[in-house]
Amino acid sequence: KGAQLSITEFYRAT
Amino acid sequence: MLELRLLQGGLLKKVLEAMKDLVNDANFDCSPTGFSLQAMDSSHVALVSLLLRSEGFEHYRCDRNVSMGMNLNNMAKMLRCAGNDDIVTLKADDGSDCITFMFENPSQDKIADFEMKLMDIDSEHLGIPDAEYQSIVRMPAAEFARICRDLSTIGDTVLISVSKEGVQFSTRGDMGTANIVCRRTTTVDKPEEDVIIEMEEPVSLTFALRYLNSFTKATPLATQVTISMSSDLPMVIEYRIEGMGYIRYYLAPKIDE
Repeated sequence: KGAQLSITEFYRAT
Repeated sequence: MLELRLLQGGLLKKVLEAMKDLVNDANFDCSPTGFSLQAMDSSHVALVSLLLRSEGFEHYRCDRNVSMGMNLNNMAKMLRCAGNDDIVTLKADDGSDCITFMFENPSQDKIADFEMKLMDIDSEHLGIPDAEYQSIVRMPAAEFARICRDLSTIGDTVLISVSKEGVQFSTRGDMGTANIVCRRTTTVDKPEEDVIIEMEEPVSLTFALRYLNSFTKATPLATQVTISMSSDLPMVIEYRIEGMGYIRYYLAPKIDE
């Protein structure tokens, strides 16, 4: 079914 | 001192219904710009971003920036006690550990106060830079909700493919497969029913339907939904709240293992 990426892999914590 | 008076209390009820299944606890940030929230679901796969601009409120007083932690389920429960046509006022004193929701009925002969405890929430705030998306689809929100609901009875994930001609939603499961194509429309008399495609490059991405179904809880807030996709970014699903702002959902794609 594929791997689910996490949203935190794309956006940096501020 | 914080005092926000919203004539369409029903709108706040819809906003809570649109977020409470995705996020348990979140900080609402109040500033002179508006009332906003950014929160991730517990598995950090999806993110919701809400903005209700101060101009959309009948009265908006926020003396200093405050962040108020709330349990969204509890907040939704309290707001369910307001009538759809009620005027809703949010009030909090500086340093207070609770927030008051005041509901006034349209004839102003019934006034209710509900006080809810605030919570300390240690939340992570993400910086989301503005991005140019390769494909942007605008379509009727109810149609998008219907497609997500229908496809989730067949499979767990949806492949969304955008081309110049239209947008295709495909899924597969144990019982078989399903494909739904929405062609780009060219009508001008009913813009709310249009499917509009702005495409720089064709995009094909796979997403978990469970999350999309949760995002479509925002359908009562807008007639149209905007789906923005790029091959190297989370998708953004935006419901514009007329005269107030938006609720946006970000969802990370699934990739082939």
